Amino acid sequence: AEDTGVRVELAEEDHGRKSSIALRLWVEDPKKLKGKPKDNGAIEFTFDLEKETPDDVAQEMVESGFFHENDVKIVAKSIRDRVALIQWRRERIWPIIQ
Amino acid sequence: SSLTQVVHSAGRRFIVSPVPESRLREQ
Repeated sequence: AEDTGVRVELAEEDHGRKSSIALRLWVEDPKKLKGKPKDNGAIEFTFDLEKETPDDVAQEMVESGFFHENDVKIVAKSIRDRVALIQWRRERIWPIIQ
Repeated sequence: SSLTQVVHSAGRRFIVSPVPESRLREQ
């Protein structure tokens, strides 16, 4: 995935069963953002892989004051890349294990 | 505690905690 300066990781182990999963997001490189992020905190949230979109969550983070509105796309892309990896793993790895 | 919780009007809960120094890229 492209280095966006915003890191997104699983905040819990993925057993491939729940559609909702906990993710943790933090800024690794503030210079890649257009605006100043709120602080250096890691933001933990749940994301529903079936019902929600990364764009929705990124918009809510902007509205909650974590990021400048000009950074909504880079935050959404960071979440989208991680979600794509989680879904890739679920489709290819979990059927083999089970 | 150093945890902060922010609830968006749509209902999503954001829990903010400090990022360990080891996880931050060197500036």
